[in-house]
Parts: sequence; C-alpha cells; structure tokens
Amino acid sequence: FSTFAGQPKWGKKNLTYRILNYTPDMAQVDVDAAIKKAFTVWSNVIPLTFTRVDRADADILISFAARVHNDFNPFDGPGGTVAHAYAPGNGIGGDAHFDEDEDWTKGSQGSNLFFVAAHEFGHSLGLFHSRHPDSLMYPVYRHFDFKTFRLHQDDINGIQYLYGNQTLL
Amino acid sequence: FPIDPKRKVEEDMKLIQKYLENYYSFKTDGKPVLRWKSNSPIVNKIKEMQEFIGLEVTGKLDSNTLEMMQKPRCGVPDVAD
Repeated sequence: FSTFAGQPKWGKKNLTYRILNYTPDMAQVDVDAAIKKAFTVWSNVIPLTFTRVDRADADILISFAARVHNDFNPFDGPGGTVAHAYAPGNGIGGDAHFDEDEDWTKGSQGSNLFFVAAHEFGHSLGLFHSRHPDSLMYPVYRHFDFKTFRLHQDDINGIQYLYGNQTLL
Repeated sequence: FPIDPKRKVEEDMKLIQKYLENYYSFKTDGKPVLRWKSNSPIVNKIKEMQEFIGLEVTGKLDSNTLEMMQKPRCGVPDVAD
C-alpha cells in the first residue's frame, strides 16, 4: 500500500457524505446501496463511521459527471478513466467523481459502481494506489466475484496504518 | 481494409504518451514522441509503468503493456507529480 504525499487523513472519526446527483444507468436505490456498501468495506476495518447527509458541508461529496466538470481533471469519455477522488482535506478534499460516460451497473457488466466507489473512497480516506494486483487500491479495474469479495490484506494494512483498527473504537 | 502498420505504431505511441502524461507525470513539450532511444525519458517512464503495474519490465510497447493501457482504470495518477 501507499499513502498520498504528506499522509493526509481525516482528523475526526465520524464522516459525512452527500450524493449530489445520480447516474441514469442505475436505479437510485441501487446507487444508494452501492455507495453505502462501499463505505462499509472501510468502516468494517477502521474506527470511522460514514453517515449520509443532505447538507452542503458534507465531508465527502459524490457526483457523476462527463468530460469537463469543474475540477481541472476532465473525464475522457467511455473507457479509460472511470472515476477519480481526492485525498482528505477541506473543499474538494475527499470528494469522489464518477465518469457518467461509463456504463454503471450493480452487476458484472460495464463498471460495477460498488467496486469503483470502494476504490475511490480509499483515496478519499488517504490511500494512494497499490502495486498489489489483487488489492482494491490497484489502479486498473478488474472484474470480481461478489460472493467472495473481501478487502485485501494490503488494503487493510494501509487503511489501518492511517486510522488504526476497529478494536480501537 | 489492411491495417497500415506505420499508422498503428503512431497510434500506439500516442496512446502510451497520453497514458504516461495522465498517470505517470510524463512531461512533454506537447509534440508527439516520434522516435525512442534506450534510456530516453519515455522509455524510462514505460519501465516505471510496467514495474508499477506488475508487467515484465521491457521498456517496449509489447502486447501486454498495450493491453493493460487500454483497460479501464482510476484517474488518480500512479506516481505523484
């Protein structure tokens, strides 16, 4: 695992997130479920909680956008970059953006929102890319088995390096 | 139609150049890299990318490298700028 330069991380245990808009590719209830499940991947192993709010001052803002979307990192259409997220911090820090030009799904076709969101939220919490090809923080998208999905030990080591483990609650 | 091998090579070179600019902080003057020499900046960057991704480090645009570069991925660079 690796962290961003300077090892930015959240200084509080209870984080909030807000879903700014939805992709038309999926039912809203499925987007909500995928996002919630993606946060749970991390909250299962570190002493942080994630609460959904509708306030503008949420820590992590989640949005779907295509091409240029006001962050100097435009998306590139279908394929290529599917999403990106920012390291912990004020303002855009922690925010996760998903490329609307991808085909978002809750299944194995297209780009699975849960899997991509879980990866991006790793960035939102302070993890950088991992070289381990089986880790969640490996940068290249891969298909995975829902039934057997588990956070890789490399990801667990990385996130617990930043926040400690669940037993510290 | 037959594939023009020269055009294919140029497309591959553009692809790797863009990929390295986006994800490996490869700096260019905006012009396409037309010729590669061993130990040139782009070859060194290809090696860096191959090592990070877990490919055989050849410094060349082999099929595995090209295939990997065309897979969907996260937009956060693999190396810090």
